[in-house]
Amino acid sequence: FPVAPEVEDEGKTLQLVESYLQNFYNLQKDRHPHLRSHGENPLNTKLKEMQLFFGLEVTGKPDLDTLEVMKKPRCGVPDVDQYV
Amino acid sequence: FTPGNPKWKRNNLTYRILNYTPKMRRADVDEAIRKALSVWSNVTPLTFQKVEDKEADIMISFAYRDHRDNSPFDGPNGQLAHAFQPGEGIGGDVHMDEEEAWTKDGRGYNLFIVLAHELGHSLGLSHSNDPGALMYPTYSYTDPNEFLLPQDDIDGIQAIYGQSNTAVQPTGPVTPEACDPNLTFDAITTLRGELFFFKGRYMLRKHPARTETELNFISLFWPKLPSGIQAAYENVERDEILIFKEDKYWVIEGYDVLPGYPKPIYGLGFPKTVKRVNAAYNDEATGKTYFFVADRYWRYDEKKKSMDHGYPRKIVSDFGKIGRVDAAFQKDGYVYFFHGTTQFQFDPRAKRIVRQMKSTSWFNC
Repeated sequence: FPVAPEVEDEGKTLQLVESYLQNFYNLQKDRHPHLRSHGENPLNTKLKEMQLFFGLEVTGKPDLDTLEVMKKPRCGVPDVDQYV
Repeated sequence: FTPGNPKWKRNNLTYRILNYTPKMRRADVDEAIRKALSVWSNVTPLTFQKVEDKEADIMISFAYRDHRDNSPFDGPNGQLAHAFQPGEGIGGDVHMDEEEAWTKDGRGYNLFIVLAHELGHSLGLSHSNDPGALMYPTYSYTDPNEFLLPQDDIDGIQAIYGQSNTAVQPTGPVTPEACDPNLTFDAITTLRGELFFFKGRYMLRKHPARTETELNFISLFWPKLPSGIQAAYENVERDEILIFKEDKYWVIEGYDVLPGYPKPIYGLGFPKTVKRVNAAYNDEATGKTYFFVADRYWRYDEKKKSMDHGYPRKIVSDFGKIGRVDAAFQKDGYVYFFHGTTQFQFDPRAKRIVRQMKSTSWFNC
């Protein structure tokens, strides 16, 4: 039965989270470096949106349950946002 | 609903199969598409007509990586397919990722299940956050022969296109919620210290040390098992669980269904008049297993591998006012019997019911 997965490389995890949220939660690709953070990080906001949709604990952090959902095979249509 | 509530203006829609995957026989692809379309036409006034050599409302194709719709596929796993909302041109079209392991059964990704989901988008449905809905965004396998469109999807599509033209309106399964006071169970078993409550194609998994209850598809752990399990029990000594449905049973060790199963229940010693087992539990101390069938019960000796003599007996004669049993399990010296939304805690030493509770008492509601 499921046991906690081995600790993964942090960079890879962030990459997975970013690409998932870009694909399915309209997270904009950030090309400009921020000197100072204004308000909440858009990645955390989108992560919370995703966690709310899937009935996960809304932490805004890529915890194990959240990563597990992100790794599941899924439909390529975004959960939010209109088609273009 | 998809933002903007797009829908087809006609009920008679056309579809066209642009190409086939080499991973399946053409006839099986045709059958998966026909069946996936009927999922939606069975619950709405919509009809689907196949066309060839001309533009159709819904164009179905298998595509590889960048297929010029600004949404490239990503190779095996990850994204499986996508579809476009109702509209002209690309609207309504379904694209399947050619690099997935498409099948007609439980291996890889079942084409029928994924197609039925995508066609929901083609008709104007967005993703659902009901984990049991067809329109939930992540893939889970259901045997196509046992597939029933969940009520959440029926409600969604009927809100767009209206009810079916049939006299009796179709209804579908509802995803169980642990704290629903009307929740009943098909079967319950302990498994390596946890409790598994079976209901339809789902199981609610509860670890005594964790407050939350996990909802999973039975097929997630055991793809070979059917839904609608009727009885289950754990044999702690052998580290096995036995699962019963109709006149068959399966033996499971961890994630594995043992080879050679299902077998007929008659091999355990039931007479041919018994068509199904309603509930079962194993008494660790004595090695005896109790099977409940209608208003009677049998006792099975796990060591001798035969039914004890003198059975069946009436449930009411030995277990008090518990008439019929939906599910049962033994834990910490007590036996818990479930009938509808009621649960009885039975003390086998005192041979009497010591407590009556709601069936959902294990879920910290």
